[in-house]
Amino acid sequence: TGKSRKIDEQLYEELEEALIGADLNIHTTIRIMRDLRDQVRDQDARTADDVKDILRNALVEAMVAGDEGYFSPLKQSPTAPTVYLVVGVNGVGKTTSIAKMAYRFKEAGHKVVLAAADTFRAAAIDQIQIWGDRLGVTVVCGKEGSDPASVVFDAIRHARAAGADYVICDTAGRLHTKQNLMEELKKINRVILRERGGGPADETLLVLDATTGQNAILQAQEFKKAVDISGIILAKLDGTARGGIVITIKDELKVPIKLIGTGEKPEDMEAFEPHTFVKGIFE
Amino acid sequence: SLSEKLQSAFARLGGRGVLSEEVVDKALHEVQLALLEADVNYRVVKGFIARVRERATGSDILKGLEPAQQVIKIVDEELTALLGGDDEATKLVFAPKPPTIIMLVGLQGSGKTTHAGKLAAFVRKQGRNPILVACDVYRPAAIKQLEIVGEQVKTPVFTKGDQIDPVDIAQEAVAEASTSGRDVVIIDTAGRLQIDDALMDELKRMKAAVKPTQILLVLDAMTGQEAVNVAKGFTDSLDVDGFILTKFDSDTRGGAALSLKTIANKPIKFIGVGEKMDALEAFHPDRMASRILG
Ligand SMILES: Nc1nc2c(ncn2[C@@H]2O[C@H](COP(=O)(O)OP(=O)(O)OP(=O)(O)O)[C@@H](O)[C@H]2O)c(=O)[nH]1
Ligand SMILES: Nc1nc2c(ncn2[C@@H]2O[C@H](COP(=O)(O)OP(=O)(O)OP(=O)(O)O)[C@@H](O)[C@H]2O)c(=O)[nH]1
Ligand SMILES: [Mg+2]
Ligand SMILES: [Mg+2]
Repeated sequence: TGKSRKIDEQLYEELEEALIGADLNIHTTIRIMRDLRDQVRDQDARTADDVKDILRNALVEAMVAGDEGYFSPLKQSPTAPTVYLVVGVNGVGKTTSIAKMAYRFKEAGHKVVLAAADTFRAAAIDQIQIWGDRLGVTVVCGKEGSDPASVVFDAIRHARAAGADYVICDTAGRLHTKQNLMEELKKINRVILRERGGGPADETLLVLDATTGQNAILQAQEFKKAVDISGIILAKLDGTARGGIVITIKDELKVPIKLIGTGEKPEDMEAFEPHTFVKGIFE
Repeated sequence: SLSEKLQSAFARLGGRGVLSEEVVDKALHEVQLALLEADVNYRVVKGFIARVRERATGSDILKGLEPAQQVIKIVDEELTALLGGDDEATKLVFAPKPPTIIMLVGLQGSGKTTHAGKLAAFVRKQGRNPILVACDVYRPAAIKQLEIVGEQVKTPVFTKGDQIDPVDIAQEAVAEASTSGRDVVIIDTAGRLQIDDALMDELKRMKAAVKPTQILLVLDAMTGQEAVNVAKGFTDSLDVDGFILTKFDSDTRGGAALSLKTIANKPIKFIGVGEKMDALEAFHPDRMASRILG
């Protein structure tokens, strides 16, 4: 048992394998394992359980370094409406995550408007409209093939006029390697900047799929360059993937994880909590 | 790139007849890092490195090659061999007596609906007569999405709406196809987790009911370490016939491909390289090997 198991090379190998298996970046893992050995020596740890505790604390520290606390709540605008822009590569869970956020805000008594700014993908507008109907929130659309930036513009104007508390903008999935699509995203962002007197959206949220490996780092880097990501939504954590790559992303890009997706229903979203997340890495 | 890293690591080692253990260890350390950065599964990497180490240590350095180049040559050959193998197996298998039934399965958002359309376009080019079947009754507007895709590839979509058991929809579609001259039935299913017993059961029931010619696991090329468990889950439940790796137009290294081949030992039939209906390519092991190595 961990209580009496001694500390040996096999233990370190198992822990390293657990980290890599959780999709932590290999260089982050090497550094964490090196620091772990130092700390085990410095703290005179005796058992395997001691070592695991030290490692778990180190991982939690990596997740919250530079933050004010353990939670990273969504920013709110001092003057309504609060505007959120949701971005990410194809199929990661943007539209569904927006439905979940809308559900949560509606349950709390707020008025929500959704911008159906994915004007490209087949039935993308239909998909978010169905969510709007189910949740009882307004969805502002343009025609399919229309300019996404103008849909966002319309949605913000509509939200102001209707006294809505939140506008959440859905965008088409796009690979960060497609320059024209990243330019389109910057254009959407410029519309938001203009509509809010020079300020960006209150949150620009990058949705990452927990099953994604090292490419998530490149996604975060490129999206951050294009539209200064303020937070990450880590979706599909109800699967077997652990999403450990976000530790590297937080560490290197300083972008906080704000929310996690744990299923396909509107209720399946939680605030990101580092201790629970780290615990999940070792389960 | 890996070859640049190795060249600089070995810049001062002269070529000397055979690859020493020391040279091989040093080189394989870099290769191991490269493979992990490429999302190849940890265990698969270990096994692969052990194989290469065995083959490389003591092997003759070919005339005109630096030691580093020799190691890379061996790594590349081993990787290509692992990824490739039987050329015939990578082709789509058609039923001796129509209709050919293709079932697409996979995790949420991997690209099933999109690739159902691409496959329809692909077989139409071969002069076949496909029909698409809408068996995702859960995701909002999934049926509408497949219908729009169907229009794009001039292929009819069989649907019974979203209130009917997907297994019944699949059965009726196959029965109808047989009487209406449709010789390829492409079934789009809902995304699901391989650990969702109820939904995996649904697929098992569908397989038993329609006896597909091909069950293809559609997997995102940017999948990380879990590719092995996902593939295992679907393979254990359904004995899939092969894979379609999607979103290869990204800059993901695609190490999941090696994990799939090593663990599930089923062929990668196609790769998806874009959102349009013509963005479907055959899988090339040699190109994949150099992409994974970086
Ligand atoms: N299990 C699980 N599935 C999820 C989660 N979030 C989203 N999904 C599913 O993932 C699939 C894709 O979700 P979407 O919301 O359409 O993803 P998207 O990023 O908007 O996709 P595109 O607009 O095509 O780029 C759907 O089947 C969702 O139900 C999650 O947290 N857990
Ligand atoms: N760039 C790129 N995008 C792709 C590719 N294949 C699919 N997509 C996109 O990925 C997203 C998800 O594709 P879908 O076909 O809806 O995925 P799915 O597996 O049917 O999703 P679920 O039914 O929710 O499980 C869409 O935005 C597609 O346009 C590909 O090869 N390259
Ligand atoms: Mg979407
Ligand atoms: Mg689908």
